[in-house]
This record gives sequence, structure tokens and C-alpha cells, in this order.
Amino acid sequence: IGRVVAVANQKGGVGKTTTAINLGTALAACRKNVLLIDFDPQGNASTGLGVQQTERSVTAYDVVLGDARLSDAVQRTQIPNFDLVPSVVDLSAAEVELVDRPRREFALKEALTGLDKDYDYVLIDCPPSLGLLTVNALVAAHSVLVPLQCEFFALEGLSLLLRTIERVRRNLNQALEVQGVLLTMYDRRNNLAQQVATDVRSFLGKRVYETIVPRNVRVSEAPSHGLPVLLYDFGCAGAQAYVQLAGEVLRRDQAT
Amino acid sequence: IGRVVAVANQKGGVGKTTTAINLGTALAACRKNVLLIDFDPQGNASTGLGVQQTERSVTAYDVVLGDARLSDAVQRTQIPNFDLVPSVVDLSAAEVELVDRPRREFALKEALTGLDKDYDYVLIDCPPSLGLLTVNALVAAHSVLVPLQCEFFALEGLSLLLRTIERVRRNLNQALEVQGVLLTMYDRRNNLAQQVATDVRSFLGKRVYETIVPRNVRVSEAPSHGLPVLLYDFGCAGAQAYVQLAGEVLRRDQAT
Ligand SMILES: Nc1ncnc2c1ncn2[C@@H]1O[C@H](COP(=O)(O)OP(=O)(O)OP(=O)(O)O)[C@@H](O)[C@H]1O
Ligand SMILES: Nc1ncnc2c1ncn2[C@@H]1O[C@H](COP(=O)(O)OP(=O)(O)OP(=O)(O)O)[C@@H](O)[C@H]1O
Ligand SMILES: [Mg+2]
Ligand SMILES: [Mg+2]
Repeated sequence: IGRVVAVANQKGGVGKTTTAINLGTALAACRKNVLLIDFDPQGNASTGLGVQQTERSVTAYDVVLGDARLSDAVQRTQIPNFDLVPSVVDLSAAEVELVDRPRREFALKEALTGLDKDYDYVLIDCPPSLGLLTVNALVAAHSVLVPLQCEFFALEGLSLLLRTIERVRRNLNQALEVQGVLLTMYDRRNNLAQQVATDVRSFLGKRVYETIVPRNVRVSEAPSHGLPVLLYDFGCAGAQAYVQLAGEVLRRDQAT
Repeated sequence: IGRVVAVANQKGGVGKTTTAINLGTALAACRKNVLLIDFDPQGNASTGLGVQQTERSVTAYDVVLGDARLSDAVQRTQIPNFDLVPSVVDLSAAEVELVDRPRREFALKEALTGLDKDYDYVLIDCPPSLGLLTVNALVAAHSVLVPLQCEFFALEGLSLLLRTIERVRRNLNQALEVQGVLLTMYDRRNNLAQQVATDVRSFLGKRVYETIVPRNVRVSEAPSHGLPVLLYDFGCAGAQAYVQLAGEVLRRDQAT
């Protein structure tokens, strides 16, 4: 099935969705077949790829509850080689509905067997929590990509996230590893950002990507046009950072 | 018990914690007795007020499960008139543990009867989700303050949040109202931010506070010193915005 990568961090607003959309687009541009599963009830990844609410007939909610095969929920996006499983707000109810089910943490992993097409990459955009949806994504994934905003509160949550990943690895998914930590919304004029970047690199070393995504207003404008920033403004610093990240992700995967 | 205000928005990273900490500090500076309940398992509000993990003995987790009275969990902060009920990561388990309890949405409201001191304001910092913790906060509250980042994805989630508030009002808490929507991280050089601000004002009119909190690096530096920005750099634009907001909140409450 190729590499399944969960894009996760329980801290809110750190760039999970932005990374899932734009890394996915950059990988698709490298002729990789990519599927993005929008696993956040907010549905920002679906909107950011131009898929309106009305166009989301079969969703991640139907799939994780076993009411539809994953291949039924897959739809094309406007980007070649880049497909989407959209989300809907009902998905937040799945956390409660799954609680009493046996193997509740494996619902998504089991659903992944229901794919018809062979993808090189399956990215899972996670909600800002460590509840059952994120745990399902961590159980289904080979690796985790952790976007980290260069801010104090975001740094505070990192050790909790790494402990949770370790717990999932020990108990539910031995193959799980941290592919890397991505520094996002970096403003080099800002001392705090530099401090956080230095701290994280000294703490995690090679697990931090070389690529840093700068704070760049074009990145935040792109979703209002339903476009990844790579299509909205390919030459801007934000888009170029995601192109560079795709190269790094591919190299890391080839190395393992 | 005074006014109970839930600071809520399921979109992550929009400034909920920053608003709860700094509005609380500004109200305390106006000689109001303020209590902040940190209802987010991340515990950012507790850290931002300088209360380390090791100093959090009785927490919001113990209270909402009924293992401790609210007054047992209240601790003083370094700010006069400003007390805190700290949070701990176990609080995320409360969402699952409460699911099967009768009146699960009323756990926090019922706990509020266990306060010894009379507060003018009780602020509740919510996690980035619409799960049981946020619903408990909405049921316990008289009003909701909605921080809204001037970004596209944040705007997308606003109608979902307003529908959820309406549903809680109809079924669980008739007194609940939206005190106001606060525009945060506003950068006047950014067209998107101006667009979002215009859209929100035309959509919600008077429910949007006059006060706008500008994007201001001093605001994001303050938590790394365990201080509200009002104490870290009182003269900066971010701190002054929260002082102005406190005035507006007080005027709105007097009017009702
Ligand atoms: N490099 C960047 N430069 C400027 N703005 C950015 C950048 N990356 C993301 N943003 C903006 O910051 C906001 C938060 O990003 P995003 O929604 O991707 O984070 P998230 O972690 O998915 O949030 P949530 O926790 O709510 O799911 C969005 O409005 C997005 O457009
Ligand atoms: N006005 C501002 N200017 C600059 N940075 C800000 C401002 N307000 C908040 N921040 C920073 O933005 C980040 C997000 O803010 P905050 O953590 O308060 O949001 P939140 O909604 O509580 O997030 P979560 O959804 O994770 O609970 C923090 O690092 C904070 O320091
Ligand atoms: Mg997101
Ligand atoms: Mg917060």
C-alpha cells in the first residue's frame, strides 16, 4: 500500500492541515500517487483542496464506522495523482461511537485494506487532540510527521506527543516511528522562534527536518481559493519549502 | 457566583488560552475577583500563569469526575485577585470516562456549586474540539467568548461553532449566549485578515467586539516567562488590546 504517514500534533493551529495538503501536492508533482485522508471533523483539508461540503458524499466517517469501503470514499482532486477521502463534521461523533467497539483503535487500519488503487503515499490529517481519531491514525501509520510551530506552547506539548507515540508503538503498532519534526511558521526576525528551533534540534537532532517552513502570508491565502500554495503561488517561500520537504521525505524513506 | 464565561473555539491555535490568561489578568487588574479553570488537557493556561506541572496537585480532572470539590483545586497565581484551577493531561481521559455517566454534560456545572469564594468572573479555557469537555463548559457558562483568528480556516469553523452553541442553548442551557467574537492575531498589512474581519462584522454585527488583538510577538513571548503579557510588557499593543477588551466585556455585562 506504500507509506502511510500520520500528520499529527495535539497542539492546535501548528500547520497540520497546511502540511498535509502541500506536502501531498509536492509528492504528487514528483509523480507519486498520493491519497490524503481528512481525519479532522473540521474538514479543513477537504476545503483546502477545493472540495465543497456538498461534494462530500462518502466520507471518512462512513469508512471508519465500517459503513463504506475506503475505495468508495476516494475522490479525485483537481491535482493529478492526488486523491482525497473527505471529512464531515459527523466524524467527531465517531470518537464516541467507537468507544465500545472491540479493536476500536484498529478501525482505520482495517479500512486501509479496502483500497483498490496502489498509492505510494497515504497522508492522514489529524485533529488537534490525542483522542480515538488520532490514535486510529497512529495505529494505521508507518510513520508520523509532526508539524511544530516555533512557539512556546507548541514546544510544551511535544514531549506529551512523543510519549503518546511511544505508547502506541509499544502496545498497538510496533512499526510506528517518527519520520520527522517539521518546524513551521518560522520567522527568523523573531528571537523566540530561533530559540525554539535551537532547542528542538538539540533535543531531537536528526529527527528534525532540514527544511523549515517560513511564516508566509501566501500560504494562508491559498485555502481561500481552494488551492494548495504550490498551485496558488509556486514561487513563494512557503511553496518552495514544501517542495524541498517532499525531497527530504522521499530521501528519508529510501534510506530506511 | 458571578459571570461564567467559556472561551471556546474548536479551531486550533486561534488564541483561546492567550485570551483567557490576559483577559483574566486585565479583569483582575480592574479589581474583579477572577477564577480561570484550565479545561484543556494540554494545560497551557496553567503554564502560561507560571504554575508548573509539579505544583498541580488537585486539578480540573479530579473535579469533573467528582473526586474533589472545586474549592480544593483552586490555587492562587502570582497575580492578585486571579486564581486558577489547573489542568493535567489525564483530563483527556475524562471525555471517555464521562460518556456513560448520567448527566455527563452537567459535571462541571454541578462542580461550580462547590466554590467557597465568590468570584466576579469564572473563565473556562476550552480545548480545540467540540467534545464532552467543551460541552461541559458551554453548559456551565452564562456566555461564550469566541476568539477568532483572522484566517480562512478559522472562519470556516465559525458557523459550526455557532450551531453547536445554539444546540446546547436549546437542549442543555437556556441561559447561554454568545458574549462576543474577538478578532485575534490581526495584521493590518494582510489583505486576508482585513477581508475576514469585514466578513465577520457583516455577518455578526454588534456581536463582534470593537477591540481587535493585533499579531504581536511580545504576546507569544510572555508564556515562556510564565507571565501574562500584561505583566511581561504592559505597554505593548497586545497587552493594551486585552486591557481594552476587559473594559468592553465589563460594559457588555452591565448592559445585560
Ligand atoms: N507557513 C505558514 N505561514 C503563514 N500561515 C500559515 C502557515 N502555515 C499555516 N498557516 C496558517 O495558519 C493557520 C493554522 O494552520 P493549519 O490550519 O494548517 O494548522 P492545523 O494544525 O491543521 O490546525 P488545527 O489544529 O485546527 O487542525 C491556518 O490559517 C493556515 O492557513
Ligand atoms: N496576538 C497574538 N500575537 C502573536 N502571537 C499570538 C497572539 N495570540 C496568541 N499567539 C500565539 O499563537 C499561538 C496560539 O495561541 P493559543 O495557544 O493561545 O491558541 P489556542 O486557541 O489556545 O490553541 P489550542 O487550540 O491549541 O488550545 C501561541 O503560541 C500564542 O503564544
Ligand atoms: Mg488542521
Ligand atoms: Mg489553548
